[in-house]
Amino acid sequence: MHLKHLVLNGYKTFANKTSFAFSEGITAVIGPNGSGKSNIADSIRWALGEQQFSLLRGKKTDDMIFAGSSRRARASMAEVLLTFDNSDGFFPVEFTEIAIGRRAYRDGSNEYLLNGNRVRLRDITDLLGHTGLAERTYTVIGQGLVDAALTQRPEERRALFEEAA
Amino acid sequence: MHLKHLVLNGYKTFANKTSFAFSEGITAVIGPNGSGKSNIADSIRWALGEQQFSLLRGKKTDDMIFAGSSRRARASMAEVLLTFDNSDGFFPVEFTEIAIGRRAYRDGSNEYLLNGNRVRLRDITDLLGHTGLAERTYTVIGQGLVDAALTQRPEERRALFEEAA
Amino acid sequence: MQATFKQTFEAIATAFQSTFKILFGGGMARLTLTNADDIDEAGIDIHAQPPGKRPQGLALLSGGERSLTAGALLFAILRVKPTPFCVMDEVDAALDEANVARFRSMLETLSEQTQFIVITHNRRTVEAANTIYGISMGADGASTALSLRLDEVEMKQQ
Amino acid sequence: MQATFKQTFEAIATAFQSTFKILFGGGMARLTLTNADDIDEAGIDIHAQPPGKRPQGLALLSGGERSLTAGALLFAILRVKPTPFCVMDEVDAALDEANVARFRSMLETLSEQTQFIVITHNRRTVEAANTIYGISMGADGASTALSLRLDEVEMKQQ
Ligand SMILES: Nc1ncnc2c1ncn2[C@@H]1O[C@H](COP(=O)(O)OP(=O)(O)OP(=O)(O)O)[C@@H](O)[C@H]1O
Ligand SMILES: Nc1ncnc2c1ncn2[C@@H]1O[C@H](COP(=O)(O)OP(=O)(O)OP(=O)(O)O)[C@@H](O)[C@H]1O
Ligand SMILES: [Mg+2]
Ligand SMILES: [Mg+2]
Repeated sequence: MHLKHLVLNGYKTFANKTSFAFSEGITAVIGPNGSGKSNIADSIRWALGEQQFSLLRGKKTDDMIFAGSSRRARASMAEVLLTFDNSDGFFPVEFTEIAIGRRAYRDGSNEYLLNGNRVRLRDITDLLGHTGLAERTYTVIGQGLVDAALTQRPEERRALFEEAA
Repeated sequence: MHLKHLVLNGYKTFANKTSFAFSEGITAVIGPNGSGKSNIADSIRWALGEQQFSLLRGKKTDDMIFAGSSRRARASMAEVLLTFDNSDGFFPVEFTEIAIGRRAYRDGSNEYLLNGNRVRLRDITDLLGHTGLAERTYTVIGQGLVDAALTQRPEERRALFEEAA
Repeated sequence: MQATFKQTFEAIATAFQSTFKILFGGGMARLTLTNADDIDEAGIDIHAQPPGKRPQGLALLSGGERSLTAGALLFAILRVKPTPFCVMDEVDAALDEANVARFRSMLETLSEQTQFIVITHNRRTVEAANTIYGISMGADGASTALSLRLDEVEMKQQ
Repeated sequence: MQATFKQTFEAIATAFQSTFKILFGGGMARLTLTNADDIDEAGIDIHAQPPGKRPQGLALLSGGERSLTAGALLFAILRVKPTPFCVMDEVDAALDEANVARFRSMLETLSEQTQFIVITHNRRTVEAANTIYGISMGADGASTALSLRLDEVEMKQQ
């Protein structure tokens, strides 16, 4: 069970449709300050259903959509698609491939997609279950947050273990 | 008006009396993780009168004194001495050299020294006046805190400007 | 089957003692419950003692020691409860050469069961990767991504 | 003589527009009072727009952009109200090569009026120093300090 592809289109600085193919093992992402690396991490968190904008370095849905620049008009929507290989049946569903998607529009609305079908956020969260991806407390470690677990109070830290359990 | 020397004795990991001579211009401090670099920054902040332990990465006076190791006994006291060149009269006092010192003991007591004489913390703070060193909001930038000014609320950020004013 | 919180906690605590020692090349660390009698409400304490040092509070740890301790905890969780993938954004930023080498080595071991997406400025970490993406900002404000080979990567050494 | 808060604020705000542009090699930034009618209570807002980007909230800035913006503010304060010395603990940690070079250059300019003590892992920053201290941890748990020449410094390039 692993991540095969990530496609961003209109998400933050990814105004152009951009695809990533992930190998099993380690994928490194490099580049200068402000180039868009952390935006990729945000896109994965967002596609997995994140609702807390403070964890997406934004304030509202509008911040997720390419705002334009001095040389380019803004986008009308943001779209992220995560495709998983499920041939080992890790996700308890029929498909050997699972595509989790999310779209957002300027009016603030969000859509959630599972293998091309519109579903509720709830369906995505249920599917992710206790894989560590539902709450993402230890699966998407944000920039500057590696030692968040050390700064937390003991009671707050528990959430990390509850998601793993 | 500049900093000439820094002497640490028993302060955190500086169990041995250690002296630093600072050139005008830029002094770089390098070394591996956990070697004691940030402890030097803490010692300067502490000698300038810091009372807030959270800004010294400790909880109480005892944390400032060398705790010993598997191969060495702990120290009974911590001492830091900062010596300034005052030949341009930057500090409005008679002396061409100003030594600000602080000592702490296992019983939790602290002593403040000015050119070898015991003084009150208040005397140190008055001397430092509006040099930026009294509150240290922009003169000792701690590790991981460079963008603290961006995280603060607008009202909190004001303190930075009030010290400079 | 879903393990109880207690079973999971104990397994992670055991793994943590090991991952800490490996990443620090020595020293010791433990996880404890704040209240062993009230498992449903208890918080989790971290005790970390880098090699050659006396046990002291987490507050006194250095920047690099904090990153490495947090890394040890993360790796302990992943060893007990592997997740399909894990994204790490510059978690190696504060580590010196020796610590980056041990961190990378554990990353490589765990990558056999968990896929890692690592954003980094550190060449040593990049050398461990099977796939490398170079991200750039275009003049029109749009990001572009390019798949790179290691010999095409122009990073400074650290 | 002690300038009023308003005078100091305006001088720093002017300096900040300049330091930001220099550190970012372009773009623009401003400081504004949250309430121009109540100067005694007003907070201070920071607006930062890196080159080629639309004005957006501080929240959306990258790690390196945040460090550099904070650096621009610090340098603006030091230009208006130089302090005898300033200690900076790894403030360049998140900066890429191009930004470190501009940061170092402004550090050198300001060091004519303010003494800097810079804790860093970055060789480019170390190259700007007049004095270098190498700190090590002994087997007995005690730190030692050694004055070094640049050619004795064994750091990786970044
Ligand atoms: N909706 C949006 N539209 C346009 N630009 C955006 C949007 N959201 C964020 N940005 C821009 O993205 C940039 C930040 O990108 P990101 O955080 O991915 O950089 P990074 O590559 O991680 O850099 P660093 O190495 O400094 O951490 C900021 O300049 C910000 O203005
Ligand atoms: N009172 C004390 N007695 C003994 N050791 C102490 C004391 N206070 C702090 N330490 C030790 O000092 C170490 C941290 O040192 P410091 O923060 O200066 O490291 P550093 O060189 O800045 O490292 P990094 O590059 O990781 O930031 C910790 O290992 C801590 O246990
Ligand atoms: Mg980033
Ligand atoms: Mg440090």
